[in-house]
Amino acid sequence: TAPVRFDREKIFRVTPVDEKEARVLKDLAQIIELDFWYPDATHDVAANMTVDFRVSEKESQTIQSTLEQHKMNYEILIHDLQEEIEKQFDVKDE
Amino acid sequence: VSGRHSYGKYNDWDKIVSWTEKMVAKHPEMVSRIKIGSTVEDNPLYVLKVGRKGKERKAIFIDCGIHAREWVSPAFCQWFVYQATKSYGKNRIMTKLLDRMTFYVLPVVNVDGYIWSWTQNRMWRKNRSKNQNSTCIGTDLNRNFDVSWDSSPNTNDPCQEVYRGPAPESEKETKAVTNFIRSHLNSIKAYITFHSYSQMLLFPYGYTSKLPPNHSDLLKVARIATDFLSSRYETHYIYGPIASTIYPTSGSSLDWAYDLGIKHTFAFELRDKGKFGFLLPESRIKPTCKETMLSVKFIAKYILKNTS
Repeated sequence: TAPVRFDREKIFRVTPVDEKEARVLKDLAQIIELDFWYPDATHDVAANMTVDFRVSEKESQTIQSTLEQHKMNYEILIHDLQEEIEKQFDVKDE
Repeated sequence: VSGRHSYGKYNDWDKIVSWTEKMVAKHPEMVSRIKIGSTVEDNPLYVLKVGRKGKERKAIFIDCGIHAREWVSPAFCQWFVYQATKSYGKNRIMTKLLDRMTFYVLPVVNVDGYIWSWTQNRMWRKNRSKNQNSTCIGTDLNRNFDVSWDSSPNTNDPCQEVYRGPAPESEKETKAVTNFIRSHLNSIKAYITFHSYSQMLLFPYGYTSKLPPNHSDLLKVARIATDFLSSRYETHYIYGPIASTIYPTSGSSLDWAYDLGIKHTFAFELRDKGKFGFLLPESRIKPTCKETMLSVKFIAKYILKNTS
């Protein structure tokens, strides 16, 4: 079967400033499939922790609007994961 | 992915297997290959025994590739063996280490997951074992060790990325590692495991915030080891006990090895800090490996000098 593709999937970075914001992330993880890059899992998310997670293009809008609605700071580390996957092979064969 | 094995590139499993054969053929006096078991999908688990042949000596067990998507980790294990064999007789410290110690290097623990991350899903983390009563595949091998295994209520869902498995050491990969370490316990004085990312050097405990008896010793080694690491390219690593530096984790290989009696156990979380995450470009493999090598050589020297 063809490999999974990650076209326009995004990696978000959020640093919840308190337990309330950490709770927002945990609640989002209940309704949207988030692949946590750091920490390893939802239950490890805590206040003042840098949290990186992957989300599909479709769901990224919901993520962004929810974070903005809660006035939570965030950045998008990777805008198109599939592109990064292909770019990691940046050394020519010796 | 074409071409042949390269230390400056990511190598798929077939290339790594042929690389192990090449290292044994090229350095028969220094390298031997031991099959310590096989995976759920019957791939071999190979340990390279590195060090001048002779009577049994103090040993360090090094493993890479517990989590499939953390590709820079196996790259470091390959680099370590390459550098060790290449600098023997040329670099004074490495020559002394290889004359007086043995390194057991397991380049990829989670072979099935690593293959899957090459062929099907670059974002895969767990192994590929099937779970009873669930369509979700895989166990997180770093939650499957028999140390405080079921203390976290959140790792018993097979669909979780951190699923601990149906029982401690339920996974063939875990069992192969633990059996080998147990059977070589009298010589193994340190255990070092490589992951990515976030640039940290971690030591026990993860399953409790309690500090181990030799905490100050571990802290000192980690401090100096991260100093050595940053001396090359000023790459900054933080260091400390798992539980307080990142978050509590149960069933980890690090804690298991420590509680088994290996009192110097460390986990490297290699580059980077999130700009690329698991997708560190190949152009950064060599600098990552070179700086980490300085750190590992210091730790090995310390173990040689300070363990009985």
